[in-house]
Amino acid sequence: SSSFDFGAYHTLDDINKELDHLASEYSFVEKIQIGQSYEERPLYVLKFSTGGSNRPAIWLDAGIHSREWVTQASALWIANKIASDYGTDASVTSLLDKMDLFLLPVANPDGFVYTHTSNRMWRKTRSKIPGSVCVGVDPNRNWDAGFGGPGASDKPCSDSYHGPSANSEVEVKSVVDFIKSHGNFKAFLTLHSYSQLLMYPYGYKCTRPDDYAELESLGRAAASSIRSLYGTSFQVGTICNTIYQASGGSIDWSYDNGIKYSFAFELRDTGRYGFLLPATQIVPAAQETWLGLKKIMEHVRNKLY
Amino acid sequence: LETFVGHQVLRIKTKNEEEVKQLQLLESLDHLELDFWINPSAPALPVDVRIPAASVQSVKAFLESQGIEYSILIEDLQDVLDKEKEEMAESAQRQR
Repeated sequence: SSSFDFGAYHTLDDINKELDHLASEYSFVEKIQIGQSYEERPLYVLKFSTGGSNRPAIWLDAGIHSREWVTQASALWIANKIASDYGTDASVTSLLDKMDLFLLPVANPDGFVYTHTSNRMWRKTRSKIPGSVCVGVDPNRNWDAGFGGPGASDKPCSDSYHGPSANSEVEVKSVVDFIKSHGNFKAFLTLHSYSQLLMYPYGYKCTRPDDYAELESLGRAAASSIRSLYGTSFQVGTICNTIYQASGGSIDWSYDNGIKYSFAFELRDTGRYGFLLPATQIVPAAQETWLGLKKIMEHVRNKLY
Repeated sequence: LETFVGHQVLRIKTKNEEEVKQLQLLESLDHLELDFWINPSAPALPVDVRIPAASVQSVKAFLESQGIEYSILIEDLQDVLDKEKEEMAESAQRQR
């Protein structure tokens, strides 16, 4: 219903109902299924499109690490913001008049349900690993980008286990297949929490990407936009330089596959809560994140390649 | 639903590479069942780790013996989760 509380955490069923609601409320919003998870839950994407076929597009996902609840919650707030601002906000209107936007609010639905029903600390997928008593793969170590290299574990019981092979996780493969078949994505943005970072490639190696200067400058501009609202400070840089070397990550894959504007956000934690951000912080986190995202999206729109 | 009574989350600040190495050693000790929210990587970056109740004392003793600085980020994880659950229930009630 329209009474959905964006300032609260919700179950997967409630989130999916809200996606239906947004799709029914706005003619340019469509809920599409791009695959299903290991436990056969649908992977739903909201497609924001005001016309034209195979327009240049922007990808945005959240919740690949299931316990980082503020990301799924922020994605919903952002979806509602984009939908309601079209036609009234000049920036969103000109963006959607030129490009499509695809938003995956719950990239790891099995893990998300598991955090609600069994273990709030769960981060990985729920796939069974042959020969191991442990379950699940870190889906942000499972992309075909330096797969199996430094910063990922080969131990199935580890929280950063990279999985038996690249794209072994159907949640990852579904996104890869969708993006490849679309063929016209210009930006790949992913929401994580926490630690207030805005990162670009690379993570699997500690060298600068070819577009370093532009990504660094754009990242700083986005961080400045984020800071403008509540003063939240984001550090900007490559994954390797800002946090640590991590192989098999999504934005390294997207960048190496020709999507220049590839960024990962680590949302606010206010220095106290880690990824267990209180619900009162959801809307402020989403509001400031949206300003950063908008800065990047405007740049992409103006610099189509 | 698994409970986390007595689990603490520590924020550890390392001063040098040696201390980072000590934390990486700690990370490899599976029996402590530590959950690193931010893994040890470089002295400039904090390390956040969830420690099950049974391991809290031994991890703190280890850090203190090595002179590694830490603070308590979350005193009792279950308190935080209970509050979160309560807030979700209140929101659901309001919506109904």
